[in-house]
Amino acid sequence: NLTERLQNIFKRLRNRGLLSEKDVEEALREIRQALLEADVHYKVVKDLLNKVKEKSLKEEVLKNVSPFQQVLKILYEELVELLGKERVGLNFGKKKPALIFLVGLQGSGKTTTCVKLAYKLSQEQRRVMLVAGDTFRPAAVEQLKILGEKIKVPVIQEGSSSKEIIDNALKIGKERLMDVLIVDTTGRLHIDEEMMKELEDLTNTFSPSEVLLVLDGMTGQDAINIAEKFKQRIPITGIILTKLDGDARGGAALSVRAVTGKPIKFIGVGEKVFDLEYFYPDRLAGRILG
Amino acid sequence: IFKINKLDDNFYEELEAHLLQGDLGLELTEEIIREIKNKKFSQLLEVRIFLKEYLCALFSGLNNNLNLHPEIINVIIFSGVNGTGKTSSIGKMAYYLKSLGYSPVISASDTFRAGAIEQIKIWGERAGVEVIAQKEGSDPASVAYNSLEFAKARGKNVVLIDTAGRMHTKTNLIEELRKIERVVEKNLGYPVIENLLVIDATLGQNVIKQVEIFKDALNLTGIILTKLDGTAKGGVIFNLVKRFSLPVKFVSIGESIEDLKIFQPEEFIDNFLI
Ligand SMILES: Nc1nc2c(ncn2[C@@H]2O[C@H](COP(=O)(O)OP(=O)(O)OP(=O)(O)O)[C@@H](O)[C@H]2O)c(=O)[nH]1
Ligand SMILES: Nc1nc2c(ncn2[C@@H]2O[C@H](COP(=O)(O)OP(=O)(O)OP(=O)(O)O)[C@@H](O)[C@H]2O)c(=O)[nH]1
Ligand SMILES: [Mg+2]
Ligand SMILES: [Mg+2]
Repeated sequence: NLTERLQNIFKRLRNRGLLSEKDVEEALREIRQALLEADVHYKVVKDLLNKVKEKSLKEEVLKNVSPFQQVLKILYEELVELLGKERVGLNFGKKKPALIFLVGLQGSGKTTTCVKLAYKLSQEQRRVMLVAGDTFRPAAVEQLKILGEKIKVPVIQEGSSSKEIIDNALKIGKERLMDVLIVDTTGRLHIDEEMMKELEDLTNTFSPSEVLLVLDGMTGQDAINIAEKFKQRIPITGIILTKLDGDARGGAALSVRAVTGKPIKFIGVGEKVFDLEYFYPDRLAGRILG
Repeated sequence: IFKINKLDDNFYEELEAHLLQGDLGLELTEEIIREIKNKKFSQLLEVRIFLKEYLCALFSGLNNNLNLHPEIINVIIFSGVNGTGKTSSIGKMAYYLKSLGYSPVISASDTFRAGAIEQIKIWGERAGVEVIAQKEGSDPASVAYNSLEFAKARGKNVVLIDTAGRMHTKTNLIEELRKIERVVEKNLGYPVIENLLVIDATLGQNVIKQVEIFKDALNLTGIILTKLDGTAKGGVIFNLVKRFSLPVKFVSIGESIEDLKIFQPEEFIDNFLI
């Protein structure tokens, strides 16, 4: 792994004081390999390595720390910094019921994550309702209803267009004194003009307090394109990275952070209703480094 | 990249960036760049020709046809990690095979995920193909068994088996897939004709680990690469083909029933190099 490889490089170094540029270059090559293998975007890797190089050459080697540990520490800190240092909770806004939209590409885990969020919020004693806003995928509402039933959260789908469904759900939500409405949306490509326009229209109409981009944690270099296009068109407020219960390193997280600057609020770690965790940057940093 | 004029360091950096951003992976990218540099080409056109030939060669000798025999019951299993497009690919495949004159039946063997049975029943209706199902939570292998019995009774010659998405890291779930293969083989007296791993083109290097584990456990015969209508290039495929000699049989380029196409290596490579 990266730690061992860096260790081998620095074993050969005898000098104390400042690290030489050559030493750092060699270490950076190893780090570059590790990050690219972890699906961190090519451009994000480049920027990150420049930052690490700059800091490594400036810092004097500490007395009890080996040069490799020094570079690794700088890298780790840069990763945690990029991933977002503070934990950011959900914003419920001023109006009741609060509206939370989950958006993203096909199959990323939106429907499942809607239910996980509903479960978490109802555990926190909030009155939650799920809105079946996906009018396209076969049996999308059945999927949500079966899951909603399991956690005793009502699932509403009244109307034929997503706009009607959300509008009616808001009326019902107000009547039933709901605190939060979680809206499941149709999976869509970031380059599908019609679908992105629909989403733009929905966020403009309803001004949700949260628009969460749900991204598959195994996504490769394409994460940059996805994040860019979604951020361009709609007011993304946060990110949820799913399927991190596998062994994907999750480098897409860095790409999304670099492009959107929005906080990663949760990660999905399984298919069950309680498999939603708060995001810890240091844990993901370690995972990305392998 | 092929708009650049001379083969200098800047060119090689741009080429490397393009290959890596297409999910080709560092190892294969460095190997290709090394080979190109060793050739000491002077023309951009030479590089492009070399690249295309190199990538095309990775697919030579691989049979990307479905190995169907009309007189027997051909079983095709669809496996893969969560959300890659297995269920919708089955709907599209049923439609495609019906258009070729086969009589398929679908086995709703994803008995785990909420709404999976309802979802595939709708695809079955769209394709005009029957779906054999039991209730949610029943044994996937038992649904497969019932589908085989149905096929025998009704003269169907293709059984398309849907399976629940699963992480390759969950050993017991991989074992569940092996059981389906065994039950089919025991019932028919010959193995599953095709076991296709459905891979999402937007996924990165982890796909290699997925194939490693699925291939080791199952008799994988091919790959279906989905979601190529996005911006992802699916470059992991080159590594998969090189490392595992696993043919790519189909690609999915959208969510409609006719969006499943036979894989064409040259077309895939042309799109990758754009
Ligand atoms: N292992 C694992 N599977 C997950 C996770 N989140 C979702 N899934 C699975 O991923 C698959 C797709 O999830 P869905 O919730 O249907 O995804 P979606 O984004 O709503 O899909 P579309 O509506 O078609 O765009 C399902 O099999 C889920 O059970 C996760 O964190 N871990
Ligand atoms: N744009 C696009 N979407 C696709 C393609 N193939 C499948 N999808 C969509 O991806 C989502 C997931 O497809 P499914 O067929 O449910 O995937 P699955 O592998 O069966 O999912 P699980 O059973 O939950 O593991 C659906 O919204 C599909 O319509 C494709 O080629 N292009
Ligand atoms: Mg959904
Ligand atoms: Mg499915």
